Amino acid sequence: DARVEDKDEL
Amino acid sequence: REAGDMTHLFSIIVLLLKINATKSCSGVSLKTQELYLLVFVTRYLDLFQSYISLYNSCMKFIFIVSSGCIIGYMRKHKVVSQTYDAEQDTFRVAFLVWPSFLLAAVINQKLSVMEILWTFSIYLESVAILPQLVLLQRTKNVDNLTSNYVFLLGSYRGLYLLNWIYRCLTEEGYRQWIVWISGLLQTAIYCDFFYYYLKSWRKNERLSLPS
Repeated sequence: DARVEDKDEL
Repeated sequence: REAGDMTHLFSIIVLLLKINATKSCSGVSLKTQELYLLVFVTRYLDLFQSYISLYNSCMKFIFIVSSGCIIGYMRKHKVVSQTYDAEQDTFRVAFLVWPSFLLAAVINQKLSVMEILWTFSIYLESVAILPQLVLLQRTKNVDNLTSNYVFLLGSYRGLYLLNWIYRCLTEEGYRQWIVWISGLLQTAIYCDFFYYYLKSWRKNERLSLPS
């Protein structure tokens, strides 16, 4: 399943 | 998420303040601090590669440097290092590091070095507090700053859980099972501590965990 490509969380 | 990041930041500030003001790190687990440094270094490898925002880059930088500072204080500082409870802080961290690494090598989103290290950092973070919790349990009369530190550090992932629920409801295609399950485990590990922390806070007493 799709995951946010940018790891924008810390 | 902002509240989560801020409690995370405050937890580190509280710990640095305690160490600096009291010139003592008693009750603080060096092992947990070293695990956290490992977590930050392996997770933020992309610091110079991908840019998300100034906020993200600054926070990543602060987390790496501040945990390095804490370790430096505990290991090298003439006065502070004397107060480290080395005989009590005996958790075998290899039992956390290797399983996290193996799990990351097996369960990840993409088979690449960066991705495996990132996943490793997520798994390791979820259990990195264990040496600190064990040390707290062994320490009678935990000082307030140390218990506040652990409380803030535990609240941070708990607040992220709310952030994930919100994002999941509002953002199309937002799914990150590895992070969610690890975050749930991480928060669950604190439950027992939260219970005694809040109880001692209500009674206005010093925290002492039952052994």
